[in-house]
Amino acid sequence: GPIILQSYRVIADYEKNSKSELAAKNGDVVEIVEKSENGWWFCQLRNKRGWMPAAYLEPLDGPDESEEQDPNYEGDLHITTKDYSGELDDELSLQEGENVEVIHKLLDGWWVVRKGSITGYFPAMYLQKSGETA
Amino acid sequence: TIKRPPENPPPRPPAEVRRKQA
Repeated sequence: GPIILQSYRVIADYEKNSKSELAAKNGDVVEIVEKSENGWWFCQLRNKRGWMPAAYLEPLDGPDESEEQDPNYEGDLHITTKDYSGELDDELSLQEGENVEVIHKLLDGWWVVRKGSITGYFPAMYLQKSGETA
Repeated sequence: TIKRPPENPPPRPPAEVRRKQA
């Protein structure tokens, strides 16, 4: 039978920064083809397809908390796979190969991680589950 | 179709959305 795709509303204008992305305007309604845990969602808008940041999308039927995982304050051990220098003051700056604890996996691809006594946002794209004790 | 996500992390939520969440 037909595949029913979820519809989301674009909540702010989005300009694409690379070829594989999809540009959209505030108020556009897109269909979600695939949700990646790194916060990029593959979307369809009229006859165009491309990746959009999940942070720019909201479900048509109001806030969707059902897919959001609960925080895990014990921390889920991960290792950073790339250097990242925080741009906003709530982000962490870490080098490749650092062990961190993931506290909250957010759908927008920015996870709350703890490094020692410091907690902040870090891109999920640069994290890999380590499964080892720090 | 080849669907490879962008290589950079997605942008943080737009400023107006962050204000609403705070």
